[in-house]
Amino acid sequence: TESPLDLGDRRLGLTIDDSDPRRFVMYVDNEEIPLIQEFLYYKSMVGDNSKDYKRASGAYIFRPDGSPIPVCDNQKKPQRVSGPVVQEIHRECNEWVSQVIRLYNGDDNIEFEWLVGPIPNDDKIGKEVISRFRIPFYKNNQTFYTDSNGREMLKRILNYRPSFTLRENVENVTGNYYPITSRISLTDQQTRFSVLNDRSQGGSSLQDGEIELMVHRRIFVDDAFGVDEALNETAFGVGLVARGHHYLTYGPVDKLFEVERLLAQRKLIRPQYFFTKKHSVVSYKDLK
Amino acid sequence: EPKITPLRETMGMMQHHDAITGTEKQHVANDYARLLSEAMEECEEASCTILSGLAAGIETSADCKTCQLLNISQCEVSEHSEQFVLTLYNPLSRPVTEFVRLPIPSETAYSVVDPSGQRLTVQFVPLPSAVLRIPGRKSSATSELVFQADDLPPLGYKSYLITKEPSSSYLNRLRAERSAQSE
Repeated sequence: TESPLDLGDRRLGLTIDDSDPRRFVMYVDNEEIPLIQEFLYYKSMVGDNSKDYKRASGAYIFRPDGSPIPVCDNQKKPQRVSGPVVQEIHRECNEWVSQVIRLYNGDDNIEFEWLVGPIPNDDKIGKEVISRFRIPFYKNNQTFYTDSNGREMLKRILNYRPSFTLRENVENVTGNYYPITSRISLTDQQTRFSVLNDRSQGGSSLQDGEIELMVHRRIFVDDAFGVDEALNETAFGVGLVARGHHYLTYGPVDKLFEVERLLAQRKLIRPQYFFTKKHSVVSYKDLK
Repeated sequence: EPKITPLRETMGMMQHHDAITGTEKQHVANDYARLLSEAMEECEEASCTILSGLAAGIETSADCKTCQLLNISQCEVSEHSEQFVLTLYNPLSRPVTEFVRLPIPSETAYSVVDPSGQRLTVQFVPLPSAVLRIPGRKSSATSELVFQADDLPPLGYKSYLITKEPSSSYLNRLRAERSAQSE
């Protein structure tokens, strides 16, 4: 169906804004929280690598050229699929970016399955695609937490280093990017807002209430740090396609630690699937 | 041991800083993918041999397969079999619930029976058109069969019998369920 575009219920769920598919109202334990989720891309810096400020973005470094540019056509209407096991909202942003937002019955997180690529190469501008989640008016005091290889959560403060005084940060975006191997979290001391990922990604919280994770990149210039190749991987004659999951959790701080720990184990160490074909159709009784 | 060692060795190689960060040259990346794929295939044989000794429904290890392309919603067994057994092994030390998604051709109904003989609630979800357009994807699947696999035992397995249903019996059952619901 096309409407109403909602998932779940008031215990955990969300509703998409009719006029703008980037905007949601998220429901958690009867509380209403505004949420914005969108895809954007940073243009990769192109340079001749002769000076630090002329370095190109590449395999070793992420160096954006300006602010991120939204990629979604917000006129395209999302579609809703609903049934007894799962409810989904399918959203196609453009030819190379799409997403399924999903809530399984009784689950404690909202899943965002992104699919990005092949990133076009017609304009020869490198593109570094991010998924950005934002809760307006959330006060995390320029502080966020990222994990260290799935273990301890480390405190990160915008434009700050614990071991030396950062006088001037000319790389305002990159200088605040950290490796996110399993999760990134914000807290206003009462609640916690986290996004868990299924693979290591770069990410940050550049403004209060905001989490961004880089999902895919395609670049046409080498950064001259050693690999001597542009980060321009292709298959079947076009750029690569990447598909993955982000799991969004929100709730009271004391409850969320447990939710996140169990969710991370369940999603990162998933059951293994083994298939056995039956050569002739049998009943359950015979099989048993 | 000889079936498992290649994956151990390959995982050792994958600890190299270029393999972790993706700063290896393209031909090296391709070689890493080749090594991992071959090592996983050998390990699959070992896993299936062990499972065939444990699990009902897996008569020989030759019948047992994994689906490496589930990440693009492609799986030869679920797409083309009239009937198959899905065995889920839980590597965690506590019970977990898994939501299973299997690629299937559309307009096809399936029944799923759990180890206690219970017929499970299933849902058929259409694949987004962007998935169908993934370059290199060779699949007849346009939908996914989704069901909830409850309480997989810690460090243990559960097997599910999945059978393609004749469309008439599926429709009759659906009508009966709907009429029971409306009553």
